Amino acid sequence: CPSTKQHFACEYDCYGDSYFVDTDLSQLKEVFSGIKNSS
Amino acid sequence: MERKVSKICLASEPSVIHFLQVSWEKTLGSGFVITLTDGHSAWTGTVSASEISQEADDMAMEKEKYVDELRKALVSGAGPVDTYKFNFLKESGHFSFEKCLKDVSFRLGSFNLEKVASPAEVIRELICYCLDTVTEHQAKNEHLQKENERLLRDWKDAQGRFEKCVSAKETLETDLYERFILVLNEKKTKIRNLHKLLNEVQELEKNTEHDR
Amino acid sequence: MERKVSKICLASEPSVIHFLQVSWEKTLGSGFVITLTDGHSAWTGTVSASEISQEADDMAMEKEKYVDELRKALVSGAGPVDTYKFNFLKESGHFSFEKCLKDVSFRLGSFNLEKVASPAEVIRELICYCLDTVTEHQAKNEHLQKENERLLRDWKDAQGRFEKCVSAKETLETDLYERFILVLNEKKTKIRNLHKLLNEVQELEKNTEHDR
Repeated sequence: CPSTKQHFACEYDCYGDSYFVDTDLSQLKEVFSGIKNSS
Repeated sequence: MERKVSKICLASEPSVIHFLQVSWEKTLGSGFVITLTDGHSAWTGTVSASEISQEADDMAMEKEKYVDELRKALVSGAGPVDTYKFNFLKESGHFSFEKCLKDVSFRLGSFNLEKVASPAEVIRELICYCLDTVTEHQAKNEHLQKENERLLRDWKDAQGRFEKCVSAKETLETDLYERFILVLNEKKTKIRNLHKLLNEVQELEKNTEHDR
Repeated sequence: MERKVSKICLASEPSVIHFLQVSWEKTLGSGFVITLTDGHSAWTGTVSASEISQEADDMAMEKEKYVDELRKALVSGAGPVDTYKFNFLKESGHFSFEKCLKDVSFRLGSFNLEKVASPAEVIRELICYCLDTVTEHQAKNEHLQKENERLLRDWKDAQGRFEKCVSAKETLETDLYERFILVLNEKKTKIRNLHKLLNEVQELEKNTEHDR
């Protein structure tokens, strides 16, 4: 719903990486794998 | 000139190994010289291209096919040992050979050989040819052996470089991720601090608003 | 049993090639059988270990060294062609050989050989040995050839995998950086926005302060 969407938009960037929570290897790999074609 | 020396046994003297030397220019079908020796005497004869064609006609066989049969019988010795039977009448010098299949054998050809006046020379020449062939093969062997060793070194080298590259790629990936995580978490800390600051300022703003 | 057949020329008949066959059990120094033939007649003799030691003593040479000289002279035919000179008296069967250095030659050894009653058998046996050696070398050649082809394939395969790995590593690096830049720039955008927001709020705060 819009509020959840709004919440996620504040917390995460468009690649699914959190703005606030520190990342680690598995998370960053997951974010990267979600980026279809980097170029 | 091509040449081949092979061991044969004559039907008339099965216990004595004879040596058949066949030498030819360009192709066997263009005619060849055949020499037979038992290590003591020697007989030789020349077979012309036309005689070969004649024999092929007599056997109603395609010349190519017939020459192939000749090659198998007189040169490569293809097939099981008793595939071919050789007959030689020393008196007349008549040499004939036949192909033995399961239960039938058919004559493949015959030539007249002349007895050689000085067999020692022919025998020496034949032994020299054999020794030269041994030397040639030995040299080829050594060359191939060296080639073998070089290829093995090259393969090991390429395999080593490949393995190094695989581990370098893994190291690179780990290393890059570590660096990325460091830089990214720096930014996230910055965002958290700015966010916290912003909340404080907004809080303040609200209170001031309220006071006013 | 080890065996070696080599061509030699006798000083007495330089134009006729002779064949020297030396066969021995374990080591040459433990004694050997020597056979000489000109393709027509054959002579043979056995040289015992004690005769070899005796010859070495006569030449005041270390036995090992002497056997090495024998090997070079009678077996491997090492060195330039005219390094060794062979003499053979057919009547007496006396065979001797000497080593010719630049301007001096010294006797290396001599044996008495017996004329063989049926040389044809010895010659046949020698030719068979040569032909078997040719066949053996041919088989070895084919094996080495196949081995070479396999190694070449393996090398090309490893080389191919290495090249693929190098380009995969480069691609990985580029790809990871590109993804990282995207994610990092998101954070930078966020920081810029927060900064901007913070400035606005602080500006507002200042004005409000001023108003108050």
